[in-house]
Amino acid sequence: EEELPPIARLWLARHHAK
Amino acid sequence: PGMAQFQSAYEQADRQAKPIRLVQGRIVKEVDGGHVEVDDVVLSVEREVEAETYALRVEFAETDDAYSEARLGSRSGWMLVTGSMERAEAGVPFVFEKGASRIRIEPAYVSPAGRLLMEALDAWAYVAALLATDPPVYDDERATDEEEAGAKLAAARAAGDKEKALSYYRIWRPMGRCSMDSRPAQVAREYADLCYDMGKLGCFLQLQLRIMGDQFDRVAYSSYGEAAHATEAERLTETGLDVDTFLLGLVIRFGGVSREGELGGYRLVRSIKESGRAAPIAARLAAWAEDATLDEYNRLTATQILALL
Repeated sequence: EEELPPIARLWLARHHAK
Repeated sequence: PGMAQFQSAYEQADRQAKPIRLVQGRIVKEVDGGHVEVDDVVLSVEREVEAETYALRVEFAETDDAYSEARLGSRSGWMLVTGSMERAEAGVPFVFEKGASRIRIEPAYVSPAGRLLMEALDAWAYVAALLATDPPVYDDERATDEEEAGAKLAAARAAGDKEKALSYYRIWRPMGRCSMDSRPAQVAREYADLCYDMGKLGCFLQLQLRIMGDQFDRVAYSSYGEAAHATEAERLTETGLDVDTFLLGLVIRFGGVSREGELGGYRLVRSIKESGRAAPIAARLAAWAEDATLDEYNRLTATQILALL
């Protein structure tokens, strides 16, 4: 996930939180 | 299609395609007389085809409620009246207007303008070239009497008159009775199979995409219906095309260019699964998501499709 751009990281964090 | 058609689709995309930009920040919406302010929204800003206008879309927000508040009923035709997308940066607001409506975005982050990755352009153009080998599959005008058109079509098919049958399919689009009604997809499948038999690959693929995207007219929509309808994506393999590149090409989006038949994310994910090619496609999506030379919008999409897969 460190290799992803900022918005993709943000989306992924929220997706995992759901 | 021949090599020249792929080459020309690629060259056109290379000239006209512009990366879709991602903007994160606060949105102030003055639409239809209302005033709404939402913090921490992610929007995409896409240059429209052969126009000075932009399509704006709220991609996601902090919560589902914030997303519902921020989302735009009307996405296309926005004119940028303050600011410049080429010189966009954090802290410098943009204002878009359309008629009496106004949207102000105060960005905390803007994705870089960047160059377009050749491999992504190539996948995009592969799909565009294949779909463009036949004209759009439906006429603007549609049959006024559905039953009559259906009966004439059945008669043409029974008589073995394929050209006549095609001319009826072009205008006959039965309306679904409810979200679960699979009749519109069945008729599109019969039309697609006729095109396939006649060697019309573009026609077949345009209809195949409508079936994969479940894009038919209905009197009611629901996610139950969407879930119930098969994508039949396995049918792509029998055409002999490069199925992985075709499906990956559907993931890629650019501004400034258009293509027949775009799919929504969930149906695209399901199509990838039902094509039987999920493993190699996931590997390429993972590489794209981490590829710093690909534009950030497509890296976000690759991440989303991969997570949903």
